[in-house]
Amino acid sequence: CTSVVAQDQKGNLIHGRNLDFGLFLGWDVKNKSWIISEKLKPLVVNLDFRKNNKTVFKSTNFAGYVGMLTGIKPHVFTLTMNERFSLDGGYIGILEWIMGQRDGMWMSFLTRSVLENATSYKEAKNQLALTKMLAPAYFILGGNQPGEGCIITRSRELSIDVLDIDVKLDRWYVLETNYDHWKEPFFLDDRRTPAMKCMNKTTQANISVKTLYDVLSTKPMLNKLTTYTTLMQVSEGKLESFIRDCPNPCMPW
Amino acid sequence: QFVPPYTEDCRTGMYPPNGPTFRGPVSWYTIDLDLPPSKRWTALITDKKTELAGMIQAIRDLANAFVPSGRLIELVDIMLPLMADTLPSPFGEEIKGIADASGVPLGEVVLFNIFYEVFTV
Repeated sequence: CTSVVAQDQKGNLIHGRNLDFGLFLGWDVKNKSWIISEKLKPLVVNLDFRKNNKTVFKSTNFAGYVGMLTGIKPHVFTLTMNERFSLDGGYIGILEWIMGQRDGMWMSFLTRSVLENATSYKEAKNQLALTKMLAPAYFILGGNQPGEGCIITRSRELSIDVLDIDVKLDRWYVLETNYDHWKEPFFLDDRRTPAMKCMNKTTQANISVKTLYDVLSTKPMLNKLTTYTTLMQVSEGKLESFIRDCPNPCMPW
Repeated sequence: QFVPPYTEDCRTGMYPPNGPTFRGPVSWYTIDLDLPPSKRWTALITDKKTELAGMIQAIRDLANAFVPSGRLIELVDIMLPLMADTLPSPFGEEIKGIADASGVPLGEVVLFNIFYEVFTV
């Protein structure tokens, strides 16, 4: 996955993501594609969650999956999550759950509950940073005020790090793939470097929904695992998604 | 660009989406949170029943590739429905509603919904 929150020169926040899933879950040699990724694409839907006939939040989901991986609370905040690998992983959380220790939250139920109940960027950030979880994760959160964009690096128990947008440091965007931002990514899976190269080439003066889509359409940010791309603009309360393909030659991940 | 990782020059002019990297638009559905949890997903799942069954079958095939005896799927179908009752509200009820609407065994719908934690294995 590749998630980006960027702040344009007017202070607007733009949030985009590629949802990559299905690694090592079966390769279709004939079609040069991942079996699970191809099965997920027809399940991609945009959802408008409504209460009293008013939108509470919107999301991009796989039909049948009740948790959230990509969502927007219109005019309040935008949220995506990327997978984080750790030896202290979800299987330990599941074992604890089965043994009856149930003080942690399932990752996608936490994101769903934040989108449904949090009423501000700050509240969302606190809930995502402080709630005990069953599995590690990266939460990429965008707000509705200048400077409100961050990557929360989570272990099961703790918030390990929070990286905020800081225009004074010329950090006008935050970008997360699937590696801790203070470490080098795995050399066979470095999507961070090309993504940052394209973001820097775009420049803050030219960042928009369109140019962010360009970045997410460039290989290897676009790869054989990419099922959909979502673009969100919190100030307009807008979410749009597109089902993707990656023509050969294309990285498997 | 023609050797792994096939890093391209930064693309431009890709929006509005078109061409070989764009398979298609995404449909919109409304989820009415005023409905009982078990009914919220019925309209969507009724539309996507075939695709969901296809996805679940692919996971079954994968599990049977690892454990040809089929025991792994049996375990999922026996154990994971018990897990559904331990999930916080409204998620357990919503998942049961999806199993009812799709005809997919409850344990396999639970597995689909906790796949993130399971996949870290």
